[in-house]
Amino acid sequence: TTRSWDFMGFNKKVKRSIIESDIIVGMLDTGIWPESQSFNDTGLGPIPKKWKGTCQSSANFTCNRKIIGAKSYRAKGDIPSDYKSPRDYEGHGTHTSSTAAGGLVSKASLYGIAKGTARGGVPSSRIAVYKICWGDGCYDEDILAAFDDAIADGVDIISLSVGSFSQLEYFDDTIAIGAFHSMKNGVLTSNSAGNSGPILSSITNFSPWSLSVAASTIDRKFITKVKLGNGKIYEGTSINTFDLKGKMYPFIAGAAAPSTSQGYTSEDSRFCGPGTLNETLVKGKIVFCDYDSDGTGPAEAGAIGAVFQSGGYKDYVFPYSLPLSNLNLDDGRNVLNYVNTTENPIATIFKTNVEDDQFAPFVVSFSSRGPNPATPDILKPDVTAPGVDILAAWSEAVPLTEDDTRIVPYNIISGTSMSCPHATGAAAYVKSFHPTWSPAAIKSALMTTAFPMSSKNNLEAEFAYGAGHINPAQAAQPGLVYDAGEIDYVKFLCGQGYTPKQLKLITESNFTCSEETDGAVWDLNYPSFTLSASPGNSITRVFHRTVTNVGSPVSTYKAVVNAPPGLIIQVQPSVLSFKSLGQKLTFVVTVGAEIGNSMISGSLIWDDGVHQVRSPIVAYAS
Amino acid sequence: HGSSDKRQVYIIYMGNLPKGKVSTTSLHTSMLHEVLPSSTVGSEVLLYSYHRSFNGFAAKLTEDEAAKLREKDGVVSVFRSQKKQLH
Repeated sequence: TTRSWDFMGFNKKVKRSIIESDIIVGMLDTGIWPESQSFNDTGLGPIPKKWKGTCQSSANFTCNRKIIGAKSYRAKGDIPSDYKSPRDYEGHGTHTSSTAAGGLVSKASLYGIAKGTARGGVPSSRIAVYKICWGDGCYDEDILAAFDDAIADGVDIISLSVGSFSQLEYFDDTIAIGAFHSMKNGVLTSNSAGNSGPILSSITNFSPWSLSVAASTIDRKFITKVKLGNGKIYEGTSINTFDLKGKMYPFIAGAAAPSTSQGYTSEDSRFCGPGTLNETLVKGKIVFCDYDSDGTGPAEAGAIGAVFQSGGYKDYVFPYSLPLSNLNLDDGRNVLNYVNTTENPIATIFKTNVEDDQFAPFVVSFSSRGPNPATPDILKPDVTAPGVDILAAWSEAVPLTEDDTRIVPYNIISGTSMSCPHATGAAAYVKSFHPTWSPAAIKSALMTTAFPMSSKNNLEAEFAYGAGHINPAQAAQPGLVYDAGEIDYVKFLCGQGYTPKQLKLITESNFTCSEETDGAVWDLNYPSFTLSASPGNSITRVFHRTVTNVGSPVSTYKAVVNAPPGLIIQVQPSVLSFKSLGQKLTFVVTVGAEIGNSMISGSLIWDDGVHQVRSPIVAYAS
Repeated sequence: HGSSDKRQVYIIYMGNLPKGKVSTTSLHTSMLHEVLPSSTVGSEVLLYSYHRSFNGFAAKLTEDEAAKLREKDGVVSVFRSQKKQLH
């Protein structure tokens, strides 16, 4: 990506571990475009000795020292053999792989837009590709097969930007199952939270042993100006890659150009849907449409461009197959008035400009929100990361949009699919400095060092952004970590209601559930604190936590509590004195909350003057 | 034929790999044979045998066959395969 890493202070000169090139990032996705400059292996040494995977080579696909492994998974025997390769025929997997682990590529852009040096979070790392998604989606049996291989192959982290249409119990969900076994093998799974926001509790990947990543904006917005014949200029949004060079074209309202021969009226054609426009009237003109779409209707009718009016969310943009700008309702109304009241109306659409977004970062509207549908007392999502209008590598097997023929090496797209590989890259960066850290420790480092975010721009607060925005450079030096291992998650699963018979099959330990563990899911050593209660009730909850010193050998941390009205937070002890690295100390947080009918959030920060180890505390009406 | 006769892909999740030198794939095939009619060949319905990092398999089963597997020792969960989507 050309901006997102710099946006979060993770610049090109950030300190790198000498073993970054031994880190293997497992990408479960649509495959990869191996010829992309982002996967050039120049300067990389031999493949890490720990790698035990394979490369599904063929006449049209080979690996290199960057892409060290690749395999496709498709149990359903309905894919032509030519396509059964790890090559990416969709674009998504190439984009996510380059975001997490792509090398440095200068002057990357989409037709000059968002130009810069594209790079992944860990540019020297290696990529192992597991192609699990095809044109019709990603099947559970293939996902689980890829997890089975990736863990055994020796990847260091797994990135998976895929989710269910519905919310599933942990062991009825292949992603949660795969992530559980990856955790047991020391491998963190980074998951996209989903794109079903801003509806509450719409998150689809929420297991506590994986990292759930929301999507937020960066300080870059795309403005596409429309100039009318009367000289007025309106600012819309889109990614307009076309340059009309300021030439003015006849401007017509879609409502004035119905395809009557096909039985459409102006009530149909005002929305510019495919087939509704009269080609003779629209051809060579810019058309005004009352609704936003992918631009297929105007393009098919031969329009030179389109201006859309829409009241929908405008916090992310797309490229189109023709010059196009989306205006807000007020501007759209004015522009339509010009079209309807002017003799021979004309207009032009300018190529998109990139401007600073002073409100960034905020969580984008589509990013799935918490609370956690399966375990209300574990906060989800965990963190947010850039996932809006991200430029990264693209597959040259697919055109830029469905309706055009242009092939591009880099593309701009949005989704929690795009934020997930940012967190993957950050986690891999942390692991490159701390190769023995557990998945929970790496996750804790990302969460407790996250940039705090404000509920001013995110009504759902922590249910939108979790602990906050990832801060990769700081995450490598968290000071303290909330560690957890297999046994801790088994205790959690006792509380979640799994039977001893089930738990005996998933853990090698002889642990048995007890009164102490049953129901106490909130005592999982998680880097956030969450309590839910029925609306209007007051509640008091006691959380037990243990932190491990990974900062200065001798250090004293003081508890700094931020408690808004309605929340009482007590920490015992309020001072933690460490005498060595790796030392563990326990503490108890007692939270009393007058919940009312909504949510209240505060925080606990352990501060030694160097490190600020921050955890959100959330109380809400369930 | 009712819907319960139709074969669909199911995931049979069995937790950790068995200890010792056990052929996991043989174990999965054997479990399948116990629930399949004699006319059905196990290898034709077995799609994947998960045996490198955890224990389980994916197979084309009827609802009744899946229900029988759900009751077996050593099974954590049995569920219909779903199609997931890119985010």
